[in-house]
Amino acid sequence: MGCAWSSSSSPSRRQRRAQGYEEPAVLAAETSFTVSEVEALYELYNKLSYSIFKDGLIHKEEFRLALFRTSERANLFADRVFHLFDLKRNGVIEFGEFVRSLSIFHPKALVSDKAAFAFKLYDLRGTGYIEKEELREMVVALLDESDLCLSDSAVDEIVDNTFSQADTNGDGRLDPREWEEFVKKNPTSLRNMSLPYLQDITTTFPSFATHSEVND
Amino acid sequence: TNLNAFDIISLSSGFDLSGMFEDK
Repeated sequence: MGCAWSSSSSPSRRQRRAQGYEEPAVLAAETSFTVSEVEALYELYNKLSYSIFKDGLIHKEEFRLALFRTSERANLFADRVFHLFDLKRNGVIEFGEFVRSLSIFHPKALVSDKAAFAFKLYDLRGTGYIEKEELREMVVALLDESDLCLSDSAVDEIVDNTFSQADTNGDGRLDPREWEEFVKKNPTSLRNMSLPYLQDITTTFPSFATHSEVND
Repeated sequence: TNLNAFDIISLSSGFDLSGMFEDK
């Protein structure tokens, strides 16, 4: 894929801008981040997007490498997160997609946004509902990942009990409204939707923040 | 058991994006 080049007012600040690059001010206006935080995220994005394929776009293998230190390890949940970050569904995460999606993981982001994102994560087949079989599939995947052993009947019991709490209209699947009610009563179910690192992103990547020309 | 299935799956390492922020 090709790359476009742009430069700021100073030639020494010239930087390569990958396909899908969007101006930090635009992204800051749409997300939980400040302009300097978006710039710091661009430093992170560059690091990830050149880790294997050197094209300035985050591929699934690079996403896995960042999470697991290996590009080979398949993981149902990581692959679901990648799929949802890839808003254009073109197989890569562009910078704007990266920032907009990470914004939902900001500790200060709206709980309703986190709940909506998690709902899409768990709606494996994209039917608009979380079905009992999907939930069972995810519990089994987690058990496989963690080497924990539970009998089939124990898994069924856990899934049935959860559905008995969440499926208030008893139709065997969870709709977005039932899900939102469920997470209000069980906020720990959204624990994976907050990333404390995002509160200190300019501290985590101080080199870029130091050079930023933008005042927030 | 009173375990909540969504609490269980939220523990997946696949959701732990903090790896992106750590130097390898």
